[in-house]
Amino acid sequence: EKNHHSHDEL
Amino acid sequence: MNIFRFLGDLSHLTSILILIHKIQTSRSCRGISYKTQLLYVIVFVSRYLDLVWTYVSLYNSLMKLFFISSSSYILYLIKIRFRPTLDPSIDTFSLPYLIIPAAILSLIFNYADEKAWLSEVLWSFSIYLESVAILPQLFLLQRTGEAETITTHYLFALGAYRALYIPNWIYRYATESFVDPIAIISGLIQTALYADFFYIYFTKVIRGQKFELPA
Repeated sequence: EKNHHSHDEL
Repeated sequence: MNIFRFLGDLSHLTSILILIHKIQTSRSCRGISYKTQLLYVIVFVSRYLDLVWTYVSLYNSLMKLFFISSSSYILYLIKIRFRPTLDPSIDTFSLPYLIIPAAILSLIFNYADEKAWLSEVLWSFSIYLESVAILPQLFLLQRTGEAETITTHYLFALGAYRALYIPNWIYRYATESFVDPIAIISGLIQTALYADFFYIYFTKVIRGQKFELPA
């Protein structure tokens, strides 16, 4: 599961 | 990357190009809220400065650079280049009402951990501030009661950007179990703020009528 800390969205 | 997010980003990029085009061709920033544009610079700088220490993809870095530089350029156009066309008397929304609550919320609700505090607080601050950054612009629109068609296209593209992120979040939840509650809740609020505008845009501007608010 990807975590939200990656902030890969703009 | 899915189609919704890509179209959302494209819509965001388009909105900025429309705004620059509007200011440059009319040589005027009439109808544009300086305060909203200032908020976007604060939003982009506080969120995208991470491009210095974080690498996601070339697409991601280039877009971040674009948003920081184009929003700063718009601020320059409004505040320096076409300053005489600025009418501060109608752009009266008070910025502390938006910035202070966003700052407080970011201190309470964030994804900070022992490794990253400041960058996470800045990130959530930018998300909260972005969700309400359009308010001075909508407030200005409310006061003037009408808008140039090009300005409404700008606002539509800007609103469509966050609206398109909603199916993106649903898609990401379904395919990768990705959930970002801060971004999702703020994004829903941000999109909801455009509801009135979208309604008038679809019922009037799309049919070739002038954007006028009901008296």
